Amino acid sequence: TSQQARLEGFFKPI
Amino acid sequence: MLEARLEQADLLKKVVDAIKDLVQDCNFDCNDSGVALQAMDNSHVALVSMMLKAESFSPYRCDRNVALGVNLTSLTKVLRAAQNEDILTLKAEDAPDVLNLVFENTDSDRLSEYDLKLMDIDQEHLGIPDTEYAATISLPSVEFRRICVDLMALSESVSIETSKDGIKFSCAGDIGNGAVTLRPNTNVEKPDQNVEIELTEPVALTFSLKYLVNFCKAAGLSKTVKLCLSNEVPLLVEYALAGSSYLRFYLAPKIGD
Repeated sequence: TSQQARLEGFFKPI
Repeated sequence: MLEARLEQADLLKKVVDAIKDLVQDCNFDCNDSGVALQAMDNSHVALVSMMLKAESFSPYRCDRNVALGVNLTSLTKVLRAAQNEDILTLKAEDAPDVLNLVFENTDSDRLSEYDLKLMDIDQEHLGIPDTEYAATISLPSVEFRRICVDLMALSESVSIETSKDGIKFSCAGDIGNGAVTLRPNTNVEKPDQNVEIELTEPVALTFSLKYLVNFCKAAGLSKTVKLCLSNEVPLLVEYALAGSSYLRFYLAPKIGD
């Protein structure tokens, strides 16, 4: 089964 | 002050309609280049990025940068009072408590004015790096919607695989499996129907269909949609609007075996 990633894993907060 | 006039209320109505189920409270960031919006859904899986460039308005005036904190459910209620063909003008002071919306029907000389209360929204912004995607696919927006809706009847997730031969959407569910493959195709008479694939390397990623189906509410804004993929980065789904304005959605992939 695959897990849903969150956006913060790819885009950094500014 | 801000004063931005849209030839047709239709554009804003459709944009808000396309994003209101994904994000609820968001800032419309206005500056001299236009009106921008960036907001994540509650689970931080999907992100909406909208840009309505100053050129999409006529006239457009924004003297100082201003963030208009809007509840989209409330905005929807006000926009329901606008006919699609009405001229829509957005107005706000430099430090506004309200957003003023004016709808004009030039045929019947009707003028409607609404004030929408604004809110302070402390919004998290994410930096989205410029990405050279491994695969860029352009296809009819209704085709993409149909594929997502059909596959969601079988499964929560879709695998998207691209190669130079085509793009394959596949899913596996309790009742069985499904797959749709689109091959590149060019229709000179109906360019809106084209499927175009630009590829530097093959890509295979898995995404939640619930979000993709949600993005497809924007299909009425553009006849074509662009999907940009690279392995292990969020998918970009872009609806191009007139005047180089756009409505973009980013979706984090599902990762695992």
